[in-house]
Amino acid sequence: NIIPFPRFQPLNFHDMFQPFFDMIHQAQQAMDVNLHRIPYHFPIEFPEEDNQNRTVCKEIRHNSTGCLKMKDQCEKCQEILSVDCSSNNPAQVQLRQELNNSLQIAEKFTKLYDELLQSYQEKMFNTSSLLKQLNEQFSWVSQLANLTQSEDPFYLQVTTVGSQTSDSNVPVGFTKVVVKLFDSDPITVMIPEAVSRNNPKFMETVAEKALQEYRQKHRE
Amino acid sequence: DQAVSDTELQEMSTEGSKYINKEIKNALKGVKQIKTLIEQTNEERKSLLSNLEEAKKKKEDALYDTKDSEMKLKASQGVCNDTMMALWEECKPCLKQTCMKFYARVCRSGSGLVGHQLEEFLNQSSPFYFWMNGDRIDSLLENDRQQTHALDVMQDSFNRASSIMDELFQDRFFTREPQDTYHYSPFSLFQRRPFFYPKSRIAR
Repeated sequence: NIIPFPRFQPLNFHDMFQPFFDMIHQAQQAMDVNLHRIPYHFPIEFPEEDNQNRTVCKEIRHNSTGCLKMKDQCEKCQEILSVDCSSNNPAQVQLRQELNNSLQIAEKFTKLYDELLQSYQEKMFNTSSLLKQLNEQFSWVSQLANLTQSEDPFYLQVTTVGSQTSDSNVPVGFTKVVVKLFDSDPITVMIPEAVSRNNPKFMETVAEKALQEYRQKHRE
Repeated sequence: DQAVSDTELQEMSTEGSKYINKEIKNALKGVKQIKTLIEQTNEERKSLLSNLEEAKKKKEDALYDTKDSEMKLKASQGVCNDTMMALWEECKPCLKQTCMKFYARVCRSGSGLVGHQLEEFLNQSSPFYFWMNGDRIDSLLENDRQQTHALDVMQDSFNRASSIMDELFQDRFFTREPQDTYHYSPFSLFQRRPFFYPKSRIAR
């Protein structure tokens, strides 16, 4: 919508990639921030003792319901469970049986739902880690695009080439090459003299080292 | 040391630019691969979501049956009230003592206020709650609430991230074939058609 005829307009490197970094970052954050806020612990049915104790403590503090979980430790409380009222109301036996059955089914489906939810959460984490990977692999291109303000046709511009005889700071046996990646600050790389300027490997090594340095700086 | 002419510097720049261009191409290939993986994960996610919906329906039906049986039982609870109440009066002190001991030992914080609150709670509670497995029912309902919340949070996260990624892949990137001024265009790797949306969207 921003550019009315995208297919017929020239598009430069900057226009193309500049927003990429921010957007991937935003997407990654949108996933991560919330995913780490889920106040839910898997699995619910057999939590670790510590977790279980923490939950009971919380319930006791909140409204005392956690105390009811200790009914098994009191004989009289257990007797309540086995009271049989069927002589007074025969229908109660069936009602109780129905309740127990539906409870069991509900617990079974709750457990199944939990397992599925856990898998779903794993998928979310996978997506999040893919976004992270995308960010790591590609954001340097996007950041590099931030530097393309000029109309210069070169991605890499060699500004000076020197050796120890012309520059005392250059170590013996090395060629110093200063380059710019798009409009970046100058990047200096040292190439062993064994790789001569006429060797096709020379510029490949220069560009590789310059890019490595750029990416390293960008990571820092 | 020979001076390097401007022409030579320019030739070097061209060679170096080719390398940078190749690396950009590689990065774009990487993006495409990751994008494919994201799409695969998304397909699996959709399938899981459909299983979750199915399980949710079954769980809700079972919860409804449970609550229904509970209500029916509550309506008939008067029939053995005396027996139940007598047992409850004996159960309460034990429950209170056990709970206070647990709280002091495990929760490690002041138990004065909790003791008072617990007494009130037990006095207001009914032995029928035990008899009907009320704690299991409460636990199920609480789990249901938490599960719903957890799924909502995940869906919200995913929707936000996915809308950003859609915008990124469709409008800014994959739909456009740039006429870059540089002659080693890396973008020919990508098709002009958007990845996620069908052709009709472009037609519109």
